[in-house]
Amino acid sequence: LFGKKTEGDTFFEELEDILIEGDLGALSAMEITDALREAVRAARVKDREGTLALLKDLLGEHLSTMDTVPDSERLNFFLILGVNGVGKTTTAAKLAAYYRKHHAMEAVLSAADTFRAAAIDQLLLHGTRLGIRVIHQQPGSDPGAVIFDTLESVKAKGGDIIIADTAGRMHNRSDLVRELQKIDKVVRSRLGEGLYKKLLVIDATTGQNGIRQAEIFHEAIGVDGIILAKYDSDAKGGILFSISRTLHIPLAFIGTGESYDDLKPFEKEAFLSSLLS
Amino acid sequence: RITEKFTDIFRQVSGKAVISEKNIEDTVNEIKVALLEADVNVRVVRRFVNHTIEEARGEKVLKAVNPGQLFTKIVYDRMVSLLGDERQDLDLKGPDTVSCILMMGLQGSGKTTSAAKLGVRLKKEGRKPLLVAADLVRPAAVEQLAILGSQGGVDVYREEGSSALTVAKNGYKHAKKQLYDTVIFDTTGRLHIDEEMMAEIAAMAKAVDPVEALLVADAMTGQHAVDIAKEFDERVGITGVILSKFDSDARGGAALSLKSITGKPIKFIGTGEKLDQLEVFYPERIASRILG
Ligand SMILES: Nc1nc2c(ncn2[C@@H]2O[C@H](COP(=O)(O)OP(=O)(O)OP(=O)(O)O)[C@@H](O)[C@H]2O)c(=O)[nH]1
Ligand SMILES: Nc1nc2c(ncn2[C@@H]2O[C@H](COP(=O)(O)OP(=O)(O)OP(=O)(O)O)[C@@H](O)[C@H]2O)c(=O)[nH]1
Ligand SMILES: [Mg+2]
Ligand SMILES: [Mg+2]
Repeated sequence: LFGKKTEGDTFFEELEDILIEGDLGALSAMEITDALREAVRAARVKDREGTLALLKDLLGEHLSTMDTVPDSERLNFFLILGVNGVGKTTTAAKLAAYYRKHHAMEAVLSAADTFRAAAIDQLLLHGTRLGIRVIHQQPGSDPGAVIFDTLESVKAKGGDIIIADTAGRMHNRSDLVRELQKIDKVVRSRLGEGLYKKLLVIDATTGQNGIRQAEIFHEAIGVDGIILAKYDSDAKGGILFSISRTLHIPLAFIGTGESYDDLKPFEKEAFLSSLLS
Repeated sequence: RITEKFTDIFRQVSGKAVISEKNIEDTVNEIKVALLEADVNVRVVRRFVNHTIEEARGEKVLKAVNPGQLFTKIVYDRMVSLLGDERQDLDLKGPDTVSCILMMGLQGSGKTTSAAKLGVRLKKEGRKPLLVAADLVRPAAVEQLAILGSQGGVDVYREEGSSALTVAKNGYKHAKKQLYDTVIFDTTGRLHIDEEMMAEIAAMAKAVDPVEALLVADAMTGQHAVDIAKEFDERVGITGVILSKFDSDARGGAALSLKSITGKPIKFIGTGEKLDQLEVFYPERIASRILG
């Protein structure tokens, strides 16, 4: 980046910059750029298009997508988790709307953030606007109890997919990670035959700390998929690449705004094109 | 750790007359990687390195007993001086008039919580703060501020069915009438690239003429901290930054980006979700964290 320049070097330097600015991280950006240099030489690629195609392959190699098609035979349970303010509650509402619209499912929301001021009110409002049932208790109640209630409600009144919102929690707060593990335990012990997915929401504007978040939550309860929120902020979400590469967690959805429609299944090609645009 | 890396690089230098280009290159690389991995923006890293690297060639480092350690100190000191600012405190007017504080920033950055925290802090300092719930967009935002205000013992002004601008203006009028001396406006989270919303916050600033327009920024923000800060500063004018969620283990390089690009002081850091978890910003603390 700051070293001597040669003719061919400029392209790779600018590329490294683009990857860094996209939040891939310095070390990842350097590794990818070096690997690309090697791949270009090995494949004797001479033009820009060929180089970018090789780059997309290199980057895409580590990105996998999660199957977002729900189970039509069993109860589906999505647990939404992540650090504070990343977009969990909004994403939970969007997911409920999505599964109703695209998979004709009856969605039920579970207000398992019993901690933050007006968190339950926030989800209740989403439920009212969408016409989707929200199971909740008093603020301060046990999140596990709300989850339990939700499962009971679905048993009694029906429902195809439960989307459970949880409180924002810093991954370096071991007490909060333990609480999450307790919630996970409640789901695993009570869901029975259902399909259970734990989805970590990552804010697209997050830097390298996103990797730490994913590492710790994955280690604590096992993350089944990642939802990238706030992709409309024009941040590139490059940390997804590192998360995917080191932890092999697939990418589930991408959030592109504050409306209920602003959520779609993760598309690898579109993401890569935008990262390199 | 960066100190060890510098020590390794300069190990061969000690006692020689000049530092080799290879030493300089390695040093530059180490700083660059450390800062980028800490989320400092790449343009800010470049500027920082270019200004600092000359000292690596300098007399002091060459003659030092432990050049690596000395160079670390040079980098650290430079960072502390960059991050620091004499205008660290809130610049509020006297108790006989109304001072307005406008909170702004991206979605989810911590504005509502920080607004309440500020209210609690100012109340402790003997001021009479009023929180104004001017976010009418986010579901239950007004409720959230009302709850936090009540928990912190700070009054909250709220109004149904108007525009954010109207609530802000009426909140100010209410403060004047009821003899509050500080009004803290909570606003909707918005993208710096959202033309309409940026126009709205600019209009709100014009209407309430704040003595403090604070950008609330998440400590875990990546490279885009620069673009975000620039846009808010150009459209509205920032007087200071609150770096929220500093209790995470994010290295917080966004702080250096924000300060470096806007030149505006970081006034507070948020260190948790509780209302007393707002601390004064100390550059030393962030510098050692960014340098890891
Ligand atoms: N622009 C944009 N804003 C979003 C997106 N997703 C969520 N938001 C906004 O981000 C803010 C925070 O969203 P929440 O859903 O409350 O986030 P959260 O993770 O539940 O927050 P906590 O429960 O407090 O941890 C709100 O203002 C949302 O409207 C998105 O994809 N794009
Ligand atoms: N751990 C920690 N959490 C914080 C801090 N500041 C705010 N939060 C949490 O971050 C989340 C978002 O905070 P809000 O105050 O709702 O953020 P906001 O900027 O008002 O969000 P919008 O109005 O949707 O744009 C909440 O869960 C807060 O409790 C902090 O300093 N540390
Ligand atoms: Mg929430
Ligand atoms: Mg808010």
